[in-house]
Amino acid sequence: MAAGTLYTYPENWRAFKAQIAAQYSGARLKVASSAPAFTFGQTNRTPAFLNNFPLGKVPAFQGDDGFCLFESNAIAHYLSNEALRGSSPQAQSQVLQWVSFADAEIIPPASAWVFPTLGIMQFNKQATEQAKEEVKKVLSVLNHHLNTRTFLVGERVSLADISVACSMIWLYKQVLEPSFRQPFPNVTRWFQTCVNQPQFKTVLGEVKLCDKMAQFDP
Amino acid sequence: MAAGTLYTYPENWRAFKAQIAAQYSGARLKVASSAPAFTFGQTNRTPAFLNNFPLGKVPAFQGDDGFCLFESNAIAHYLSNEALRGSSPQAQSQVLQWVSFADAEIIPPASAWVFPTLGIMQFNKQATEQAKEEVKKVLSVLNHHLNTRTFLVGERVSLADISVACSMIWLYKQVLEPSFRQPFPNVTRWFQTCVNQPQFKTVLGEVKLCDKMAQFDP
Amino acid sequence: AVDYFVQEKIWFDKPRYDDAERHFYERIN
Repeated sequence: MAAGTLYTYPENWRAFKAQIAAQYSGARLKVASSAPAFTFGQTNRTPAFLNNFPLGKVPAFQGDDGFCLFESNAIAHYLSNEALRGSSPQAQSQVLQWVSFADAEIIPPASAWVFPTLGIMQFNKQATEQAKEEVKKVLSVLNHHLNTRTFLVGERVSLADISVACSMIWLYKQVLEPSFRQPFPNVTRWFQTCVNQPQFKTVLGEVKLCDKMAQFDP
Repeated sequence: MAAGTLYTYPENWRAFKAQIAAQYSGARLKVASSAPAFTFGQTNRTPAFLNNFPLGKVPAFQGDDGFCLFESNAIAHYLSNEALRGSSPQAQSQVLQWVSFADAEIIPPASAWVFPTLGIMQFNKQATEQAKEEVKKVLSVLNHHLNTRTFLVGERVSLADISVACSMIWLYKQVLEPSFRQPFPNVTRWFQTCVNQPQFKTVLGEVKLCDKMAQFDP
Repeated sequence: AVDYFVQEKIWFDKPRYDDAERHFYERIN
């Protein structure tokens, strides 16, 4: 059973994937996200950290046995169990399909839309409208897939649900107001099923769906 | 043993990953990349295709048993064998680490640098200079890792090598001229070891490293 | 967390690159 330390800054949705996976697998995970254990911007610039994690990025994982991993999907995979990874090559590849889908199709437009509402990026009306259209495409693909399914792969939670749900947390908390998410009921049902699982709730706390689409925060 | 059809346009580096994996695993793979089997921009817009592959993107895989997959990493994983995927959870997560590294750290700057030289996108001097710096960082991380290793994970070729090498083909063919790649000899040695493996060569043909950095093609 | 997000490197332009690549290969084919 994997055991070790996850270095990250607090509330990092990329780190959430590994933390939730550990809740399901029982892997003993210490989270180093605040001083003195870890200070983002300092610890990850030290030679000792860079020697283990040459990109200097978080999340980064160091096993009690010294085994080091970077890239959030790799860490979440390592801290998972067979149920989460997929128990057959077919299921494993379907899990990987949705993990890739989250990174390739959800994160870019979700960030382009949400970041300006958090005040951490310049607002650009055209970019935001384009991002909204991309998010609608993502939601309709997921809504179709989830029309006949409770979870994305097989009959129970897998890394596919953990990865896709974590990539959508900020969308649901910040901008997917009721009228926007109304055409995609299967996705909202699936998302709430996931975040209300005890293993998700232990890590995420209460995830409140937004009532009003956040606008650009000057 | 997986068997089926890979839909793609010709010379698609994302499809190369699956094709090379199949060469190692022995999976029987038909490639549909030209008419009448497949016409990019038409076939992938038909209702039949979109029903199986809702994003309408390629590469897309359909098994002889009807099993459908999209996302190139998932397809390559499905067509692999245990040797390529990693034979332990540790090795599997290291493979996934480098597969994610290719998508997250290599593809963005490689596209920003190479696309304008292929006439795919407008040239932007600042974006190109920034991309060059990011590619240097990627090359130095790989050069350090490969200082004591022949391959990225374990002692033999894995999906890590296949994914990272395929993500760098355009860089080496188009812009990594001798003076640029000189500080990273371990990476060039590793890259040439990979592309000269018979399983790579069957799919890629001869991969010639560029002598002169291609400039913007107006 | 918001302050940390600024450091996240996200490929915001990915959809634009995907479209450009798609157009290019559709034209070739």
